[in-house]
Amino acid sequence: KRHLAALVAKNRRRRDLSEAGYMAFSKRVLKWRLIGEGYSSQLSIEDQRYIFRLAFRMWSEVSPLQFVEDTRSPLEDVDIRLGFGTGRHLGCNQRFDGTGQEFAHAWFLGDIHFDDDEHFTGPNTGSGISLLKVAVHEIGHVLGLPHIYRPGSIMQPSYLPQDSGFEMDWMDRRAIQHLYGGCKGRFSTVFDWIRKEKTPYGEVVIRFNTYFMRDSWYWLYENRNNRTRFGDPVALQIGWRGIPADGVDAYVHVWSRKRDAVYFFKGTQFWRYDNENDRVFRQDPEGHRYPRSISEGFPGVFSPIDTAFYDRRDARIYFFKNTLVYAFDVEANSLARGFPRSIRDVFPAVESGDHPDGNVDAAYFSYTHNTVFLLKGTRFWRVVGSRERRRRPSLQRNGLLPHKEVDEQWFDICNVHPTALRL
Amino acid sequence: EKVFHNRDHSDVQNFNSRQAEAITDKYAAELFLSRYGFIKPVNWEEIQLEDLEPSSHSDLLDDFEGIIQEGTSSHYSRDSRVFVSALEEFQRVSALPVTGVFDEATKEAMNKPRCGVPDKEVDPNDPVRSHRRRQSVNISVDVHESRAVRRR
Repeated sequence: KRHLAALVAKNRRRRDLSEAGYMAFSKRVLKWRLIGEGYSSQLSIEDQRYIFRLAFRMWSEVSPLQFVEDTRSPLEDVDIRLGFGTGRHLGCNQRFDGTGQEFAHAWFLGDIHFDDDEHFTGPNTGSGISLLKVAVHEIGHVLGLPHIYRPGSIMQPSYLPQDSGFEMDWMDRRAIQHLYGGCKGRFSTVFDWIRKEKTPYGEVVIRFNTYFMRDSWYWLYENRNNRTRFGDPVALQIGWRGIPADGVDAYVHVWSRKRDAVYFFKGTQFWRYDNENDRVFRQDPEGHRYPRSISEGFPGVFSPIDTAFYDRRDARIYFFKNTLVYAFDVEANSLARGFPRSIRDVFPAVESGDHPDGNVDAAYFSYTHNTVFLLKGTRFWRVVGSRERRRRPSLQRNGLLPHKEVDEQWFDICNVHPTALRL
Repeated sequence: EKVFHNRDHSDVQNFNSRQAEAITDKYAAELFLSRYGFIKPVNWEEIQLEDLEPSSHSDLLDDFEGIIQEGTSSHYSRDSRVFVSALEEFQRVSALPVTGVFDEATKEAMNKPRCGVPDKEVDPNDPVRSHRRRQSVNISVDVHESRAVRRR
């Protein structure tokens, strides 16, 4: 009891007012542990730890919090402690009631207790109570969420048998982000990847997927659902074989009547991607070996670059480097006349002073929005297109509309702790 | 160990496990409503903190039972408006027909597996909470304190 009292005193200081003025954890990386005296008798220890790793990761995927399992530090330095018990348990003054009714409880100070008289089961097991679902719920309490009665909320007080795969819905995500803010960060590149598919009737259809890349991992963004794919981010080397594992500077898809080539750029080199075999070319059909030097493949363009995109309207690749823009004519295989030019000339500010001013992180043509976006830091600028000019003819061609925050347009692109990348 | 035969422990048998007492009557229902804050918001954080003193360690359920039995009986009884109001609130948030009656549907809902954290808590973000901690808490803590004093 004295030990717990010391923990209480210490843990009180870990809570502070969040950005929204609510009580929440004040730090962004939290340590957790399944305590040794609190193992369940129903699942193997490894299964229990795996389920908790997954539960914490699910919260990481929708919030700016990261969680790391800590099995070494002194217990008082661990932020969230989990354990199983029955009846009187783990020094807790809230006795469990046996099989049925109460299955777990959690405390703001970071302890989560599970009633081991309940029949807890692993994910995707038909009967029993899903430990994963209960853990996600209780972690929600530890983070500061109350019970929510909305159907579909993970914070409903009563347990509902798990659907084939439960996930955090839109409102639950907003609830946790109300406490801790949205997920922000710079991106290495953003692109829509075109792929061709054959229907059962043999017709070829064109589809695209949106990808956000940051350093050594990436997310697939589901535009129709306004969120990332469940379970992302993924390590770059898993989904994009052969490109630098620590990240890229740019992605360009040259797509015209005569050409269809995907390139990744990093440093002074670039790679061509083989969509058919889902990896980079070592040697493409034209006989070029990769990686190639940017100066060799795109004469006149100085590397390393910040980012690039291909504009199908004029068949040019626009390379961005510092405050300059290099427009490369793909057909002529040379820089377009008059380039390089200042970014402010090529993409003038619609509102004076509201401009990225160079060193852009990503240039992204979105098929969803049919427009180009320039991203820098946590902000983005939308490039004036034909639709905007129809509404406001006074807008300059390729002007940059006033900036917005990336996380107000693309939601929940959240990091997880590196140890959680592979569970 | 609990006996099992399947590799994934899916058939684990709980011969000796306790069964939670089913909520079958209004008395138990009142305890339920009180425990989870429907009669009066629970100061959940206060409860976990107070009992770290060995001398004041007690069973919360006993405290709630003590409330019903001992005595500030003027606060509520089974047929009181407070109980009915709490029951209706529980029915409302549980998407049940709001009858104010401890009916079968309500009984079933109360007996479902659920989280032990109260549904209605004293707002932890109340800026004056720290000053009202001793005054705003419900009868359970008053009785708890008096019992703790008696114990000492």
